[in-house]
Amino acid sequence: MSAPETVDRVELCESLLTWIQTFGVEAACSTVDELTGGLAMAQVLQKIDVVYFTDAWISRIKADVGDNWRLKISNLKKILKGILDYNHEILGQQINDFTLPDVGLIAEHSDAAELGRMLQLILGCAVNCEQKQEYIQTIMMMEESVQHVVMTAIQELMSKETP
Amino acid sequence: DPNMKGAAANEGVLANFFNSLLSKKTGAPG
Repeated sequence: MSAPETVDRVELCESLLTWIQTFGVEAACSTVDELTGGLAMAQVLQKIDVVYFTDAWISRIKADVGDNWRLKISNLKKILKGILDYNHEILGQQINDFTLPDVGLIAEHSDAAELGRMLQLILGCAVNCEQKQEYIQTIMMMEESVQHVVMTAIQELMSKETP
Repeated sequence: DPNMKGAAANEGVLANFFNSLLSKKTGAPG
């Protein structure tokens, strides 16, 4: 098998921003800035697995964080922990050797590269969960250039997963 | 047309990848 291509982090973020919009969540999610508060990502996770990402879990994510980066960091930390716990407890896999997103850079500077890492981890949940068929088929309907970036992102994650 | 061949090959790679992902078993044992 050939080595996976390296991931262009900013391009990844742009493509995953397009992908995240396919979930049609209530919270705004069409720009990097809108995602930095965390609510849209939390709502996507709830769509991926409502049994795990319960209403009680999502109620801990503050809406309307505005420009308050401390509140954003608090939200993003809970989301990142949720993703890692979900991988471990439900998907039965650990993500080793993957540089975790710097939530401080996302919250304070709307860093697209770091947000891309966060969205990449959510993508990993979507394509491994019980309803993965629905999500993979949605990806397969997307523009080829987006599909290509998504494929590279999944390959990178898969190379760092251990059961 | 080499461009069309390239596009078709790319489409094939993508379809293969996502179809293999669909058939992959996932989830924690038990």
